[in-house]
Amino acid sequence: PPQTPVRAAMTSIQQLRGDLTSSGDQPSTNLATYFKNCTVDPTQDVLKRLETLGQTFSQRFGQAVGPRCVVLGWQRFKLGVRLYYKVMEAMLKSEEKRLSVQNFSKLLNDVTFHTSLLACSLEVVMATYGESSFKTGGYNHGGGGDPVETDVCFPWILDVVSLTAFDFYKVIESFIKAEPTLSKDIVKHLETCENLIMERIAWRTGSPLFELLKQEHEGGAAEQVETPAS
Amino acid sequence: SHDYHFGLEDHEGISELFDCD
Repeated sequence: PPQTPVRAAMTSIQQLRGDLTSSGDQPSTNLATYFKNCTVDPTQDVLKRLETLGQTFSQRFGQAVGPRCVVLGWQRFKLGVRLYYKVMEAMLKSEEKRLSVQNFSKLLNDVTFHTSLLACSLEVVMATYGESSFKTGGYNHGGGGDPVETDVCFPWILDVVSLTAFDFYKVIESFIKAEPTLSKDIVKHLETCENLIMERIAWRTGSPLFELLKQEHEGGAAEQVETPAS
Repeated sequence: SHDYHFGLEDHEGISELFDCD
């Protein structure tokens, strides 16, 4: 049968769900071991954070798509959690091989790392379902078009999980490396997110990038850091 | 199978990006 957008989306969704059937809703034995090897075990914090963010995500999804869709939001979130655990385990395996260490206490107790990884996983799920596809010319301008298509598109997820674009950016490349089964379209989608951050979002007022640039300049040439407006 | 350009060097990983080595 001829390929249609709907058929292509169905195939991508089935593929994603298929890839995640063996990944559970809880950390795998291997991932649990990484958690237990930490100086400070992050397990409880991870579970608590997922519970809170799951509620926020499904409610915001319902607000954006329709009140009857809160359940759908939970389903998307659960798929995102499976991907989050799967990619985290792959990242840690690769870091263990690279650094020859098994104690990742600092990384695994870093809230920003977990939030970025979860946000990226959720963005992949949303993009697979066609709910984050830059329908309004590469950016969510708000208003116009089908709300399902525009209201939850990137960078919607950053606002939902209260994450800066700069921190989201950090995780993208390692995410793509750690999850080789991502489709070409999803990789392209993440690349578009990356470009949006680099070209616009990371340069908005309040971005941590300005403070980092300032710190970088201190001690060296005392150049004036550009303001967001310029 | 995709055209993504990987920019991180072999000695860089997620630990360094979150300042945890």
